[in-house]
Amino acid sequence: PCQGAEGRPAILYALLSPSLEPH
Amino acid sequence: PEPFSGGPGVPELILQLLQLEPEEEQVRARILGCLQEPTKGRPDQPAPFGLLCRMADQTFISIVDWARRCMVFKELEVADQMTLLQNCWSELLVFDHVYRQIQHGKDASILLVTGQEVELSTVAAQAGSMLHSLVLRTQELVLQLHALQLDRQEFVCLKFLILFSLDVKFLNNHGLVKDAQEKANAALLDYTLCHYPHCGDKFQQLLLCLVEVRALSMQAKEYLYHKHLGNEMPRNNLLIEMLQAKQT
Repeated sequence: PCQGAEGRPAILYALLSPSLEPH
Repeated sequence: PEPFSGGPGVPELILQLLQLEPEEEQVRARILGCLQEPTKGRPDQPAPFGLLCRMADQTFISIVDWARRCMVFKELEVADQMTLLQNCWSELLVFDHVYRQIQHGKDASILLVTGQEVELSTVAAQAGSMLHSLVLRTQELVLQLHALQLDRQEFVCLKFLILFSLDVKFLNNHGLVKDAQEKANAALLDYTLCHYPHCGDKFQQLLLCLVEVRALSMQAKEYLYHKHLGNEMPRNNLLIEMLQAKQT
């Protein structure tokens, strides 16, 4: 349930989202 | 903690990595803040193991944040960033823990990212055999790197090498990653030759330690999987998500 398409880890994808600025 | 020491003989890549290195105090404060927030739907005080899982999740989030600020990594498309992190997430966590223990400098206890000390005798008495064996094996690597006099400059460079350790054939942007690998290897070699000339094979010995980091990370993943199968992991755990993600 916590994986997106193609076994992609959804939380990691969200953390790497370009819209999210690194601290 | 050691200051950000530059000076002659420190390659530019290592100087840049030192600048990117997060302050341990800031990481500690952020993670402590997160752990004090109540868990959604589970208002009760979480068990120690649940807290450790959240602590590890938050530590990994700090590592992702570091990676996103790293040169080369920040230039890559998200697909390549994910491939690199899926390859090395557990090694980065192990290496982060190992370096904290080297700075801690005490044989009889381990220092958590939150600043709490846990006596090894407590681990022996209260952790299961799998975790105890993992902690003891990790302490052996801590001793080995302490004897090698691993310093902060080498630590940041090795961390960068772990991040880019995947064979470029699995990535879209071969050129940029290959260039990063070559530059980081050259920087570490130059640095060790310049600062530890009496220890001619320090570069090779450090790279050998990364093999043990990889082996430890495999053991840690086996432990996590064991806990997952026993339904002992909290829901929406980031590390379990990483563990289950399709590997390259």
